[in-house]
Amino acid sequence: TVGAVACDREGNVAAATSTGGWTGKLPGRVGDTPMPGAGNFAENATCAVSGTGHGEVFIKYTAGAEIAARMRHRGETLEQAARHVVMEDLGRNDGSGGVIAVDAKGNLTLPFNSEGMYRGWAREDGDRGVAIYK
Amino acid sequence: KRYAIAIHGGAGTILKSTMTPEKEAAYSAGLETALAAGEAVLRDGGSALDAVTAAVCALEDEPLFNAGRGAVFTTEGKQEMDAAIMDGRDRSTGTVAGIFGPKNPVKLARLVMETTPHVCMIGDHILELGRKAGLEFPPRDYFFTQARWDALHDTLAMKAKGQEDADPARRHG
Repeated sequence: TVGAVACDREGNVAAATSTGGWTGKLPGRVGDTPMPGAGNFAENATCAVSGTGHGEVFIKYTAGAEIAARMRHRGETLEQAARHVVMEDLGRNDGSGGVIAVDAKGNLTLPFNSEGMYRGWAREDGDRGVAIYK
Repeated sequence: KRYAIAIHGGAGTILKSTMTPEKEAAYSAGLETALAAGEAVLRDGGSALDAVTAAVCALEDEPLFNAGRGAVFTTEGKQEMDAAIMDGRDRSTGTVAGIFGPKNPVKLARLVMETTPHVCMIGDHILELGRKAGLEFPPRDYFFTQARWDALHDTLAMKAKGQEDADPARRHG
């Protein structure tokens, strides 16, 4: 699975995700990627999210929508909300993997509960990088 | 406002024991290419929607990652792809599932969002719309990689012995 989240200079956010599923999956199996609010989500008022991991669990926990809901209803920051969903909701329920997320202020967070995540980030202030392990 | 972008190429058990400097450099280069594609759009004042489309297309084109070219195989030895895009301005979204054919499945998802009243589409009709819209449909071999084919046969051999790969990441997209 691959994905991207972005916030532009207008303060609009967007998310895109694409996947081949998992090796040896049953024909016709659909994971979280094409399910809005699970593996891909975007809403200016909260955040944009792209997930990668054990799709069935990301679906059951509506991972993307849950991060947005924690921001909207609990007033959590992007970082707090994404970390809780990835490390607690997903991490404690066989949902290995991670997310990338951005909010309309341009804050980024890339938490994952697995050994590694292929990831990259860039901000207009110059902060930029690619990484694989923690 | 100042722009920001993040990308991922998948998460999981990325064993350090099997990661060589050459492979790590190749993965990092693939990530850099995608990051640069998305950031270039934002730097020019483009939209977040166009930035994530450009970045994911670059990742779909890179056979090291599991999407588009380099997608994994089902138990039947076929490739099925899912993709999604969502616009934070009005929550408009387009997704495709279980399809095979377009070089960049994320562009097909965007076509659903921009040209149909629907959110999620499966099956041949959306592929037909993609062809009519001029999306690129390469020959089947374009999507094949030996590494993914070998991974399928390793997985099937394990299943045939009644074994299950204990690695939680094997169920990762």
